[in-house]
Amino acid sequence: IDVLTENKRFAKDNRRFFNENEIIAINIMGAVGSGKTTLIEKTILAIKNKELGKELKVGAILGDVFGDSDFKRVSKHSVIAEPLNTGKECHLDAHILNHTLHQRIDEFKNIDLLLIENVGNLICPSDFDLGETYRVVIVSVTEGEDVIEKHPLTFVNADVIIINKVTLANLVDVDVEKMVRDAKKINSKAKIIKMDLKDGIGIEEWINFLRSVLDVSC
Amino acid sequence: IDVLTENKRFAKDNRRFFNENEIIAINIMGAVGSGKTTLIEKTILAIKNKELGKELKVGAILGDVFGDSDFKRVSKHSVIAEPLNTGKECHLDAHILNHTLHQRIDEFKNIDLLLIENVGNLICPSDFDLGETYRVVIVSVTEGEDVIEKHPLTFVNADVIIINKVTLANLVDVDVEKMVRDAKKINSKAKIIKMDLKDGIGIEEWINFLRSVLDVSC
Ligand SMILES: Nc1nc2c(ncn2[C@@H]2O[C@H](COP(=O)(O)OP(=O)(O)OP(=O)(O)O)[C@@H](O)[C@H]2O)c(=O)[nH]1
Ligand SMILES: Nc1nc2c(ncn2[C@@H]2O[C@H](COP(=O)(O)OP(=O)(O)OP(=O)(O)O)[C@@H](O)[C@H]2O)c(=O)[nH]1
Ligand SMILES: [Mg+2]
Ligand SMILES: [Mg+2]
Repeated sequence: IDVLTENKRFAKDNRRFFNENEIIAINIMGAVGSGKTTLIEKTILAIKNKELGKELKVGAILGDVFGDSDFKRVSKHSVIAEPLNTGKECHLDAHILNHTLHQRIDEFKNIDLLLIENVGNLICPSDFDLGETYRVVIVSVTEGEDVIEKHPLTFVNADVIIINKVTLANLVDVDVEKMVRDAKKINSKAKIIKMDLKDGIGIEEWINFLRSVLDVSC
Repeated sequence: IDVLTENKRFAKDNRRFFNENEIIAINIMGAVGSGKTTLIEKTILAIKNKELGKELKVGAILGDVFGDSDFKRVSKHSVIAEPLNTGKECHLDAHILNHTLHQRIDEFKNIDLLLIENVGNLICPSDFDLGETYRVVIVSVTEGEDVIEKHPLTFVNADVIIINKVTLANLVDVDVEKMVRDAKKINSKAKIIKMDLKDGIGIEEWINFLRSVLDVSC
């Protein structure tokens, strides 16, 4: 069986699980260090501060090749969190996600929002449908201003494209507006957010996106 | 034939070509935006300024998934430069390098130093021996302070480990000394250089490394 056919089978299974249990699952992709874990932490804090309105239950699955530093950062926020080490693979796939969900299926089925942090890599993860509801790609200005135009296949299917660490743009000689133009050229439908997770820029827009997909009133 | 067996065959062929023509080939790996192209540009400028002593002939092969922006940056420095697009693969392999070398074999055989920029990815490229003489991994502080400990397999076989953009460390709350400790734990033999290509930090140490391997007198 080829890898992508098997992946489709498990993605379908995951998607059925999310739909049956009314879970919004978000696949967060991006290069190493783009800000994926920080985005998850800030999202959990906003939800705890009732910025999304009703009491939402959040789950998080933290993918990495090796180590549990991201899992430790997120699990201290008392949400249902699981580490997911691939060992060698440079991407998460639907099979390994399916396996992780089933390890704590009774807890995961009661959540409203599942944040899945993919392996830090801007090339391979976008080939593998996990069964997610939305795909978010977060890229940072410190990766250089050509990073979006160099990876069209990664950005073409994103629902949200976040350009992060924008306050550092001058320090790395990057034109943020060129990055925005490149993103629009590749994907005219995606929501594009200019962000700085440290300075709080763009977090409001991200929370508004979540509010709209989680169908919560304020 | 499995992928790594075929890769070994072409790596051997590349290595024979480099040895017969007394070429030092350096495989420069690192995540997207870590500073690979900037390092190549600064290296070429130092050589042109005779900082390495004798007149050295430099070649460069610029690997990327897509696009030629790195090739354009380097080829304006009038060196023998070739773009190498993988289309989809998240790493360079010995076969595709072998093919690129043969396209201009008469020119490449006369160079002294070949700088190979691998695809921007911190996971897969280190699995593929290209036949290179030295392996350099460049990582930037903006990728987060856990980036080295999370990718042991990438750093274990490096000859040089460069920690780049160090002047930005405070802005991303990163402890550079922890990154140095992590690098030493994984690989006690590698030369570790703290660098900032914009501010010129560590470039002297890099040039000294090149001088030592190119066996040039000052
Ligand atoms: N200045 C600034 N620093 C940021 C921002 N977002 C993240 N950082 C820093 O960037 C580094 C990496 O952030 P993470 O959230 O760990 O990135 P990641 O994408 O989860 O990294 P991996 O899981 O290793 O791929 C950390 O040192 C953060 O403090 C930002 O918007 N501005
Ligand atoms: N402040 C600062 N910026 C740097 C440094 N090195 C590189 N940059 C910037 O970082 C960005 C990426 O640098 P590149 O040299 O293009 O990185 P790369 O590794 O070749 O990127 P890819 O080929 O896309 O993987 C550019 O905007 C550079 O100006 C540095 O030491 N300090
Ligand atoms: Mg992370
Ligand atoms: Mg480059």
